Amino acid sequence: ICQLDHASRHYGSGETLVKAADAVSLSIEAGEFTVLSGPSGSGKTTVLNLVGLLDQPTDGTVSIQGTATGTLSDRALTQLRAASIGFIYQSFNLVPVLSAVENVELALNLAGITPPGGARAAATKALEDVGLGELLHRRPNQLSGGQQQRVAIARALVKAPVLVIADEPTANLDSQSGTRVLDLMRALNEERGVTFLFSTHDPMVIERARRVVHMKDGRVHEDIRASSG
Amino acid sequence: ICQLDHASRHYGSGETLVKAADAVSLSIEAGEFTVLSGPSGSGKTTVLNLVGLLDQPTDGTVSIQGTATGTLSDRALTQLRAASIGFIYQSFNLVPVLSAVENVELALNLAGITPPGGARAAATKALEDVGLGELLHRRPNQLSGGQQQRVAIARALVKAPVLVIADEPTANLDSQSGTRVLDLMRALNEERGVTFLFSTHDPMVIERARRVVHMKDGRVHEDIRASSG
Ligand SMILES: Nc1ncnc2c1ncn2[C@@H]1O[C@H](COP(=O)(O)OP(=O)(O)OP(=O)(O)O)[C@@H](O)[C@H]1O
Ligand SMILES: Nc1ncnc2c1ncn2[C@@H]1O[C@H](COP(=O)(O)OP(=O)(O)OP(=O)(O)O)[C@@H](O)[C@H]1O
Ligand SMILES: [Mg+2]
Ligand SMILES: [Mg+2]
Repeated sequence: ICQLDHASRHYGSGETLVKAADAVSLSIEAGEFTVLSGPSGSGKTTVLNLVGLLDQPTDGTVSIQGTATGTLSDRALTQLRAASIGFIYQSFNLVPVLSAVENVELALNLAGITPPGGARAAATKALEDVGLGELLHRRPNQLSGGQQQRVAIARALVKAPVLVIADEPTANLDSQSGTRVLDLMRALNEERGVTFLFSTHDPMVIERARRVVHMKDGRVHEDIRASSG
Repeated sequence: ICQLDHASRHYGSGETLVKAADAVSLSIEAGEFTVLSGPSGSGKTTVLNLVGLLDQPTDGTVSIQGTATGTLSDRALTQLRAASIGFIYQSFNLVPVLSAVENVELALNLAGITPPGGARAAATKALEDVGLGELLHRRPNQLSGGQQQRVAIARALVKAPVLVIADEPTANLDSQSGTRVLDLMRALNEERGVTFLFSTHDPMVIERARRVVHMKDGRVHEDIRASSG
């Protein structure tokens, strides 16, 4: 599904050089349920942005389903992202002037997807699945932090994309909401083969992953596949 | 230090009435180290905003050090906040055009505080204490999520205010950074008598609190003082 081959993301140069990601090689296969863990500042968001085509490496290559993305035009990259990737941002990035259900519907429209029952019905179901069925018409500034995070989650999942990238999706959730969201994602993974790549500090997410890639100082430090689950 | 007396915060009316906080009575004494816990959407941020004078109740009263705040002018409220309260926001709210150290210095300037060694030295020390000594000159968009959260923490602590209000201060931190921040706060509490009121979903924070106020549907559901600690 996605491969990083000695991919680096540098900022600045010389004295101010920061290696946010440092020659990271990582291969994500179809159907994986994989977590990136590691200390604050270790490069998790940077790697997720490279995998999700939100950023370009300063060195090395990123390939999606075999195609090296360095050769694609901006238009082709945007197309690929909208159609194949659902991204849950560390800071949500909801559209402030749209309601929760409109935010989720927008994702379907941008991806050119019209579900059988219509976009509004699919968006409503996605929000019900994360416990927000009563809050469809609220705008982001009328929602709590954890409610906003759950709208961002519904927006990524509603497309049932090839790959969902989730940057700390339970950071603002109590354990019950967090577990509900993770179970929803495991179901999508097991029933519809959606590939998941998370970053997290949450032990509950780590224990539900089938593979844990531990990062440190912009590099992959350890890569562990769980024997069960 | 702070008292809520049947304080409510309502949005909308009639059919759309939302009781974000519902007749909450809560008294925070000087020197407390208290956590508000509860599900996503239960009213924690709403209550913290009332205690921190960022919001006004639609019913009931909020008093700071004995003075009912409903009687104070906007100017007096702003003065009181800047001088006595350090607020760590759930979404950080850093000034985008200022560096980390400038963001922290600004808090001292706004409070009219000039520490003995100067504002720059105090701001530098506050950032070193949260592990960001190497990143003083970075702007918020050049920092990871957890690094931004730690700048927001340093900014609130540097004033050694009467009361620090922290809305999910460890949400984006790995367990090591989170523990370091909590130990820093316990030290300020025990050595300098700073009062702390947190909201959190993090079990590590809850177990370090001396009092846990559990919220549910905008109301105080349970109020437990730890026998030890
Ligand atoms: N624009 C930039 N300029 C310089 N350094 C940057 C920039 N953006 C990010 N960094 C640095 O890159 C490193 C990795 O950042 P990243 O956001 O990937 O960390 P993270 O693992 O997601 O952390 P967290 O758990 O705190 O979210 C950090 O040390 C950060 O300070
Ligand atoms: N402007 C608003 N209009 C209507 N309802 C609102 C508004 N702002 C907040 N609410 C509602 O008030 C309730 C309490 O919100 P609050 O942000 O205090 O929750 P919280 O406990 O901090 O949640 P979280 O753990 O997710 O951050 C939520 O149900 C939220 O949807
Ligand atoms: Mg991050
Ligand atoms: Mg909140």
